[in-house]
Amino acid sequence: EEQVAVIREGLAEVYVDEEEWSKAAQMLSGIDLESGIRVLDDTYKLSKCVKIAQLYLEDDDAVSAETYIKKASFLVNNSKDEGLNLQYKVCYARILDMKRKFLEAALRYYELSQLEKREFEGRQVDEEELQQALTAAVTCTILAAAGPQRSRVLATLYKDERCSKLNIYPILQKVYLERILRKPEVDAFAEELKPHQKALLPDNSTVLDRAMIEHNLLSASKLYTNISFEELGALLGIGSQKAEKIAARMISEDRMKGSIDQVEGIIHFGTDIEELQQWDQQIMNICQALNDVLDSMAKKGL
Amino acid sequence: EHSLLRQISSLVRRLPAIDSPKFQDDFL
Amino acid sequence: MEIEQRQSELVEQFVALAKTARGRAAAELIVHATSHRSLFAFAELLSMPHIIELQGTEHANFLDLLRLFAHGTWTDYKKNASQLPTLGIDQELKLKQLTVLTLAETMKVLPYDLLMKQLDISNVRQLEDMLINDCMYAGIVKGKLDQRRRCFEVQFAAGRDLRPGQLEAMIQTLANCLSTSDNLLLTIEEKIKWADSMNELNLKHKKEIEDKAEELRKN
Repeated sequence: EEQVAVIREGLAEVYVDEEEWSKAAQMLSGIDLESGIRVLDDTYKLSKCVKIAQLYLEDDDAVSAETYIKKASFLVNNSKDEGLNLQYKVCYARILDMKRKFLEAALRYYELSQLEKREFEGRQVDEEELQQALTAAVTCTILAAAGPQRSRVLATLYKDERCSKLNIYPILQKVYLERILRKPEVDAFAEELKPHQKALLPDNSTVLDRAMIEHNLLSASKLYTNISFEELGALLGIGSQKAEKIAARMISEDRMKGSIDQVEGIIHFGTDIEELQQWDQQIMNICQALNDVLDSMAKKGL
Repeated sequence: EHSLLRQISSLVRRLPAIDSPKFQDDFL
Repeated sequence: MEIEQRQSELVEQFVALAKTARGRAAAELIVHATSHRSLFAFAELLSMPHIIELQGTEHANFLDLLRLFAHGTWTDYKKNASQLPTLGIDQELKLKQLTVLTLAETMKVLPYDLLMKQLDISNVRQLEDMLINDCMYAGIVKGKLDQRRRCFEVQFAAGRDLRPGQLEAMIQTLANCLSTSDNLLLTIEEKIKWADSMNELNLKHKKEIEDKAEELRKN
C-alpha cells in the first residue's frame, strides 16, 4: 500500500503539471486512508483530503470537493499543522461559495480576512490576500438571500473600517442602507463576479439577477406602503407576474413582511412593528431631534 | 443662527397634531 | 440634524468664499452654491455683505435667484423666469427638491397630483423616482409612498431657511404644542385618578360582598 500511495502521488503530480485537476484528484482519492495495515496520522489524512478537494475545485466540481472537505472536517480538530488548517478553511469557504451557500461562505471568508497569525512554514499571508478574503466576504453577502440573517452580516461588514477601502464599498453601502440598485451599478458589480456566481438557475434567471431582484424588492418595501405589481415589475425590471411570484416566496419564507391582494394586483408591505409602537417610535424620534437642537444650542453657547 | 432655525423648523413640522377632531375622537 | 451636520461644512466654505468674492465672482459663487448637490441652506450666504451688495447692480438677478433658493419654489421660479438667470439641470433639480420641502411644511400627506403639478412631472413613475432618488436617498425627506392612495406620507422633512415672518408662526406653534401637551397630560392624569378611584370602589364593594357572604355562611 505504501508503494501504491507513492505511485499515486507521483502520477497525481504529473496530472497537476498537465492541469488535469480532476484526474489528479481521482488518482489521489485511490489512496486508502482507512487502511488497517498502514498506520496513518490524522495530519496526513487531512492533507490528502484537502488536496483532493482543492483539485476538484480547480475543475469547478464543488460536489466532489465537498465530499472530501467533509471528510477533512472530522480530522481538522486533531491537526496541529496551522498551515494545513488554514488551507482547509480556505477550501471550505470556496466550496460553500461555489455551492451558492453564500451566507455561510461569507462568514468563513470574513473569518479568514481577520487572520492574526500571518506566517506558516515559511509562507507569508500578505495584506492583499486578506483583502481578497474580505472582498469575497462582501461579494457573497451581497449575493446571499435578502433577509434578517443577511442584514446582520451586512451590518458587521459595513461597520468594519477595512471595507471602506475596498472597490466594492459603494455597492456594499447601498445594499446595507437597503437602497434600490440600478442596472449600471449591478452591471459593474457583475464584472467582478466568478462564473458560478453568474450561473443560470432553473427559472432562467441568474444567481446575480435573483439576488438583485430580491434586494430591490426588500428596498421597495422600505419605501412603499403598497405598490401595484405592474409598477413593482417596472421598478425591478421584470414582468408583474414574476414580481408577484418572487414577493410571495419571500413573504412565505418570512424574509419580508406583507400581504398580496391578487384581485387589485397590489402588494401591501407590512412592518415588524405594530402601529402603537410606531407611534411611540415617532415620539422618541421627536425627543431625539429636540435633544439634538438643545445640544447644538449648547455648543453655540446659547 | 440659521442652522438652528432650520433644525427647529424641521422639528416643529414633526410635532404630533394632538389637537385635531380625529385625534380627540380616537383619544376619547 | 444629519442633513444640517452634513451641510454645515459646505455652508462654512461658501461663506468663507463670499468674504472675498465681489461682483461677478459673487454671482458665480451663487450659481455654484445653488448647483451643489449637497447644499440646501442659503440663509448664511444671503446675509453676507458682498452678496447683499449685488442689489441694484448688473448681477442683482443672481441675488434674486439666491433668495428664490432660500425661500421659493419651482412655481415661483416659473412665474419670474424672465427676470431670473436660466437654471442649469442641477439647479432645476435642487429647486424641485426644495419645493418638496416647502410642501411638506404644511402637509404631512402629499397627494401625487399636487406633487406632479408643483414639480412639472407628468407621470407617477418619474415622480416616485424623483422622490426616492433625489429626496429620500438624499436624506432631506423620510416617508412612505402609497400607490393605492396616490400620496406620499412624510415622516420627516429637513428644514428650509426661514421666510420673513415665519419665526413668529413657529414660536406660536411651539407654544400651542406645549399648552396642548400640558392639557393632554392633565387629562390623562385625571383619567388615571378616576380609574384608580373606580378600582378602589370596586375592590371595596367586592370585599363587602365577600364579608356578607362569609357572615351568611357562618350563620
